[in-house]
Amino acid sequence: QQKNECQIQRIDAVEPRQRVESEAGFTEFFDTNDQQFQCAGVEVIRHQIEPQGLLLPSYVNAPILFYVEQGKGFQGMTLPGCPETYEVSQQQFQGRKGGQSFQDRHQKIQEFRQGDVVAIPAGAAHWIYNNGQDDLVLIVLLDSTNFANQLDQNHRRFFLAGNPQQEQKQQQGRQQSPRGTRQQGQSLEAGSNNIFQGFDVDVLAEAFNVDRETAEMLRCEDDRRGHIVRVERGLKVVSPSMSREEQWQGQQGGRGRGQDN
Amino acid sequence: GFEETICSMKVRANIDDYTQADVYNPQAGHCNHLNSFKLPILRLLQLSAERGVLYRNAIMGPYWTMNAHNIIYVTKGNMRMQIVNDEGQAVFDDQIQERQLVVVPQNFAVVKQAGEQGCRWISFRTNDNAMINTLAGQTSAIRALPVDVLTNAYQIPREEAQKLKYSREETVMFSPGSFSSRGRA
Repeated sequence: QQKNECQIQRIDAVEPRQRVESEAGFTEFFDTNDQQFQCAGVEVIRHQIEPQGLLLPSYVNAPILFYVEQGKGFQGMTLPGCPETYEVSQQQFQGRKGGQSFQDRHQKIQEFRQGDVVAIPAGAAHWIYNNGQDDLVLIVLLDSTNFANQLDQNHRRFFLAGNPQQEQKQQQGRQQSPRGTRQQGQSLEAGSNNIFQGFDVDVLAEAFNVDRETAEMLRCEDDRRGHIVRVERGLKVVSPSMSREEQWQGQQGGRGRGQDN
Repeated sequence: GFEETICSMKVRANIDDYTQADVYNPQAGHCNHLNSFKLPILRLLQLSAERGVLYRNAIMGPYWTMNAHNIIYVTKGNMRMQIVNDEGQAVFDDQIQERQLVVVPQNFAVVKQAGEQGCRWISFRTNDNAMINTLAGQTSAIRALPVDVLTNAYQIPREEAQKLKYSREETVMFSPGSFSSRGRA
């Protein structure tokens, strides 16, 4: 923090100053240049994700704490070294669904609903999906001055997919910032390209051991959907859904406790 | 009581011994990490180090370091490095030769590919327990994502998504593939 950032004479309640639209929702940004945010060393954004909307995988240089203001959904967080403990075996699935071949294995997925607070460590890749009927509204705090962030005090989002830079360019044509210039935090959040665009396609193909065409798809150069995309048929992941768990617990309760070990 | 505590602290460790490697792939290379678990004084310094060796044309990454900057100094050979910022721009895409140094800021994505002579480097990290997150390979972030997230994020068929997840079985250091061979030819 610089010397005078907390020499505040007056505090005003503020509203988001900027909005970036995507295919299945939008993100609003509070003015990061406002003295009260500078003093606290935090930034705040608000995601509104439509039903079947997916916030594309990304990671941020600051720890995140978000509050679920409305709706429900789930998030996946990938932590290095953690095993892919959510898995469905081919045989099980074939048994249930009559021989369709489907198999997947991934890291843990967390469900959340209105009133929940969710924490994401700095640098951990994460994605969020709205599996409810209503819009999912998240109030997100990014602690830019947290010791875990060794970059500057702006939060920087590194997207693993999509092409949010393209989305921003389109936005610039449609709307002007209230101040006539783009806010710093906004440009860093939604003005990012997918990081694979910075790598040579041949190197990517070799690293992933796939053909050039598949590696090219990682760059998402023609993607115009923005940072929140619509999953037309709904996202299918391996997850112990809340309803199934509650149903199971209900069944257990109905049998009484006689079967306990 | 200082002489019993900090004065007797171990301050030296060798990280050149490849028989003690933390990452080892006979086709690609090896890496020794020195963090505060191995040398506790590093917790006070909040620093750590990595000694890496990549064999001819082998690849390390893409990956990002979650909690530290990386200061990489090449001691032998050379490698091509690409460093990508949060805007998806390659802020570095060049060969690093012996005696050259590059700073990789925290969270910037990196890929290294050794040249014809292979490459050895020492990397200093600004966290006593620096952690990387890989994008390709067995413990990668891409592999940790559900197939359906990949198909929708990249707009690719399920088969392609599964290829992305499972085509690279190695973890951190990758042996040179057919593309390198074609490139050399």
